[in-house]
Amino acid sequence: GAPRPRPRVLLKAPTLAEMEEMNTSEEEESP
Amino acid sequence: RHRCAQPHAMSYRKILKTFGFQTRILTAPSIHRKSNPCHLLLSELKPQTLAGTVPCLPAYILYMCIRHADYVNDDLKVHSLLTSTINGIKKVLKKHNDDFEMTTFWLSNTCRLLHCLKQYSGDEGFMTRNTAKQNEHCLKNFDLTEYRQVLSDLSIQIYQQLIKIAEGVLQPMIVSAMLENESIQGLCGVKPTGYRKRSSSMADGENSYCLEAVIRQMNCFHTVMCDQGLDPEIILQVFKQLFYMITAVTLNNLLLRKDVCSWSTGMQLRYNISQLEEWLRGRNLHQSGAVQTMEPLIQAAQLLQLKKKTPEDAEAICSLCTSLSTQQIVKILNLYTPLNEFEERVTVSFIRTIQAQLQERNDPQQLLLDYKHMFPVLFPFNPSSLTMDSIHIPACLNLEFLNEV
Repeated sequence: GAPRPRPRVLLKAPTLAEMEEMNTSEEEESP
Repeated sequence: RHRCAQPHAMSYRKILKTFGFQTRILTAPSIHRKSNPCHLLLSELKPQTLAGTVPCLPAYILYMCIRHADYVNDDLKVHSLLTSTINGIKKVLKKHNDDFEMTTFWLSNTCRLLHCLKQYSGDEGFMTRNTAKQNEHCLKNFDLTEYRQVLSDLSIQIYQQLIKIAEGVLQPMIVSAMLENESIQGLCGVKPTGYRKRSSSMADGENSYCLEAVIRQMNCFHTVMCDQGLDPEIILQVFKQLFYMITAVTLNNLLLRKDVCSWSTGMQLRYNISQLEEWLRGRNLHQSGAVQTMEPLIQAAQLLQLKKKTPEDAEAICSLCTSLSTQQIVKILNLYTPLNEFEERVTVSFIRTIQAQLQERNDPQQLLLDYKHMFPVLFPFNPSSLTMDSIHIPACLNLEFLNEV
């Protein structure tokens, strides 16, 4: 039979608010 | 057999190289921005540029990039690409927070990207309508369920922005179009006398609108949403929400203004509502639930036109006005203004009869409708029949320089 596919790895994602926070702090850091 | 074809050998592999997958891709110094495809795709793209191409092309391009990062098993690239995309979309929307077309464009693309992440997730529940060719484009290494949740949250935010823009355009038109403008010939002669038109909505000024203007505006919204490839189920929800707002604003004004509580306004209002219903049918939006949201207004228009004298009239009113609260019915009866000396004012005893008949109803206490109320939005899964191999990046996107990478 066909080999069973490898289970996919769950990529953890920040929430929308966390993402915004990270983006803001990166913007502040950039010159 | 689980098979995963190599990503299509077109320029998106090169796009990925140029992306560089920097986490700060969209906040990079401006000197790099002109040669940054993510920036070009997200920040500088105008919906008109893509007229005549596949609807939601940016979403497909972004999915192809994600799929490539998945294929080379690079989780950082996937993270980076999705984070850049989400933050980029938020930035564009912030900049264009009063632009209906731009907001529709990105709602459409965000939903399409979300659909792609489901359709090609490898989850059999989302693959039932996929062709064998489409299944070759499924993600191989990563489960992006959590990112799907973020995109779903983002879609809700964009939907709310879209509604806010549309409501902002329509709201100033509602009172004059629905209650003050007289399009039925001969109704002027049967208007109650002794009331000046209210200046709040500038009925006689330059801000006076007829119903045709409201319909023209809704035609415009509908055309933009269709052109941008927004899912039909979302378009239905937009109109249900807009019709609720039209109802709430109109009914609230009726409940506060004696000069419009008359038989003739009831007649004009019923006519206007029928025009709106006809418009919904003409655009195939009748199944949206929009007409149901207008029910309190339809009943208010009928209440203005019904006889209000005998116990039988009271019974007819009570059995008809099921979507109006007792408080609203009584208020309209109290405000009701006879047309002329031959029509009598509604008597106190008639109103008491109505109140007695309705006392068992468990009605809400507030008189006015919350015109800012939002129905919860749903984004039903809508897989695409398009095959990724058929996607081509048009020259108008100015991404052709990528071929030189």
